[in-house]
Amino acid sequence: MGKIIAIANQKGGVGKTTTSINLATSLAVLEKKVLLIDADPQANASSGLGIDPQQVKSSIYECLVGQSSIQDSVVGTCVDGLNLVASHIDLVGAELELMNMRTRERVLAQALSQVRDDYDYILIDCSPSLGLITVNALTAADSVIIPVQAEYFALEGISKLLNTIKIIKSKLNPKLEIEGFLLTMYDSRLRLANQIYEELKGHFGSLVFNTVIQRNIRLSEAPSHGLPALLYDCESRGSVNHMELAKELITKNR
Amino acid sequence: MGKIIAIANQKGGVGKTTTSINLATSLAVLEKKVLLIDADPQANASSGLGIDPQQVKSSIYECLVGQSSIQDSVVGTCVDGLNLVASHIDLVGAELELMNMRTRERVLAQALSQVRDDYDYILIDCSPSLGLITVNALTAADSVIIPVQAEYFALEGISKLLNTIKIIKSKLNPKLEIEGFLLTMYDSRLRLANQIYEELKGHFGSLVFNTVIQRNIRLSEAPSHGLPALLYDCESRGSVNHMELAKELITKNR
Ligand SMILES: Nc1ncnc2c1ncn2[C@@H]1O[C@H](COP(=O)(O)OP(=O)(O)OP(=O)(O)O)[C@@H](O)[C@H]1O
Ligand SMILES: Nc1ncnc2c1ncn2[C@@H]1O[C@H](COP(=O)(O)OP(=O)(O)OP(=O)(O)O)[C@@H](O)[C@H]1O
Ligand SMILES: [Mg+2]
Ligand SMILES: [Mg+2]
Repeated sequence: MGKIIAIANQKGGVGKTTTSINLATSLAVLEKKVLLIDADPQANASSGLGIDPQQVKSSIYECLVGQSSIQDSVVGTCVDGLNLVASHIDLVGAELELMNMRTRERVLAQALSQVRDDYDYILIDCSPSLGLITVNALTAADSVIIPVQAEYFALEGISKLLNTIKIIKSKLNPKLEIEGFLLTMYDSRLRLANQIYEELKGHFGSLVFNTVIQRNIRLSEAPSHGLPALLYDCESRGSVNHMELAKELITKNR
Repeated sequence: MGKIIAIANQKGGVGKTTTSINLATSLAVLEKKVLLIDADPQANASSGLGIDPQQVKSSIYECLVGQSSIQDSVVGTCVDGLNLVASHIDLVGAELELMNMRTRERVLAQALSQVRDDYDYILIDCSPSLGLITVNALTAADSVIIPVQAEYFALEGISKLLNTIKIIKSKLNPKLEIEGFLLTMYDSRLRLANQIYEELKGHFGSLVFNTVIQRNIRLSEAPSHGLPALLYDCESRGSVNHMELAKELITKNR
């Protein structure tokens, strides 16, 4: 039975998509069967893997509004062992369409239950919001990875996210745990980055991944080629960091 | 009559709040009367100016749901000539509360019409979304500043934002113009950043501000002290860039 992990943080630009694409790729390279769900209408995870949202026959939108299933929406990617369910801009409208359904928070959980046994890991890339689509992701997930940029505003938003996770755990998804806090865009030369790291470790201790994703230009160049960093420049710090993260995740979930 | 400018881009972490706080401060230092509206439930513009959202009597939320007015919600800041209407986490619920109102897109425009003549500039910091609150900001605004991070994903989202602006201009706010595209977190040593700048200039020509905001650690340190960069380190590149931007904006709007 595959583990479902949401990658979420309502703060924008903290590395949710970069983590989703590169962790999914690294897990696949380590011979895990992986499905990545792009649950952000910006569809950055789709384009970052070279998939054009306009070209797929059905996306996560059709799955959520009941016009298609996850099985019918899955596409292959440039990475062996990694499948994707793409996003689409129509997803913006899905929140309104789901709003009046009685089971509106559990739609994604129900859709994923059909494919869960086909994969070792199912990752869900979330948008920078705590709206109904992200609530669906947190309700479907076994755990959540929280990317935290080594910046002040990123630290501020964590308590709000933890509050939301607590509410979802008590009302919708009792199994939901925090998989870990992941420090992203870390530059050890900056005092602020070190302060944020210390503060995170001080507050959350072992919930903070040992692996830290350093700032590395290759991570932001790779998506413009439609490739994960591992296929764009496998020796880059960004690639190495995400492989370390994948190994840490696998060891933790033995 | 004051000019209302929305600072918007649905891509997360591109510098909307950093631009809002530091442009508002620079305009005030240049002796303009400025009001900053924090329209993001994350309330980063509020905390970045040292205002605790829990302490204010009423926020933008109360103004939108009709429990208070802009005049009653305005607070002073550490900057002479700069007032703020703070945000609050309750704003997350406002989209649902406004949804059934007939004039749901024009609520902010109506609220701001009462104070418009008291200021030279009213800036609105938007959240990373194109939901109803951001639509309200674009409907109230005379123009919009679009911060664009010198990164691939940031470029991808622009066409969606321009589409939304076109729809709002045709259906809700015929006066809405693009004030300009502002390149943010620019590091001239990076090839990718230069490519993005060339591409932006190629597509949008004179709509791109001459002023470029360079990556500068002082801009990300200042908010943790509740200060705009100009008060935290007035000689830093980040401060100088935002003063240049304010001067360019004033000259453009003579
Ligand atoms: N470690 C890193 N080093 C350098 N650049 C990075 C790193 N991680 C992410 N980036 C770049 O920073 C930007 C923001 O990252 P990303 O888009 O992954 O964040 P996000 O949280 O998914 O954003 P959103 O909130 O819009 O969904 C992107 O342009 C990305 O390429
Ligand atoms: N020019 C810059 N140099 C260095 N750091 C910057 C710069 N501009 C912004 N930052 C930092 O980058 C992060 C993202 O910026 P900011 O929060 O202003 O973006 P945003 O678009 O408002 O994000 P959101 O989408 O969450 O509202 C912040 O931590 C900020 O301090
Ligand atoms: Mg993303
Ligand atoms: Mg912001």
